[in-house]
Amino acid sequence: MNIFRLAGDLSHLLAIILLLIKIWKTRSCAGISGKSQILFAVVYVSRYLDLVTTFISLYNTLMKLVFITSSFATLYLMYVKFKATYDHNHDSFRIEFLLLPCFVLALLINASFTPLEVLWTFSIYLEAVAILPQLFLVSKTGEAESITSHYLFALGSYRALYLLNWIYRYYAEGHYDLIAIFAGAIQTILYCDFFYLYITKVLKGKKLQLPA
Amino acid sequence: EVEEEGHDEL
Repeated sequence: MNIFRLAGDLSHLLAIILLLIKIWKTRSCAGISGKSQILFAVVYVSRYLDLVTTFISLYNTLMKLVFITSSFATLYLMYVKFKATYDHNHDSFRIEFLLLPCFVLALLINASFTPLEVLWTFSIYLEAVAILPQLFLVSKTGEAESITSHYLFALGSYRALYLLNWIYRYYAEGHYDLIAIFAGAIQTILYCDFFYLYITKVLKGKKLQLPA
Repeated sequence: EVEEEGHDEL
């Protein structure tokens, strides 16, 4: 564990908490893509299957449980409790266009062809693009509430911090995982446009609004 | 390179 990795994990945790707070406090999931949240749930379940096979550390186990549980809690709030506020019409991204290619890619490019490893690889590829329905929703409505922007910033920062963690681990430990690094770079790049808007607008107290 | 003990990152 190094400082980048810890900061990345905490940023990830913060993102999830911000999202739950936003939905709970406003009693609404307007502006949040249920499609992205479904994809994140798929990511966590397919990645953390090793919870039942491998014990790494208490920290590792607890964080995995928190991610899986909070992900399903978010889905519950969106699709059951505050279903009426869900922005169904704007959340029209077709997730099968992400799920299928990621799965095929995981079958083709993986570190070892075992069920757990293929599913882990699938989750890495899927996570890289899982935010696309959310970004698509923001681009369709042309704006995002400030708390939604904070959520997206924390979520994007997490993988950017992981990139620093991987660079650190390469030099400090000689450890690297090309699949995670490549997918993590793609994931971070997808947020760049949003990062720019966040820094130039939201941090200056303005609402995140896309140019018409 | 996959560590035999699994992936330690989240």
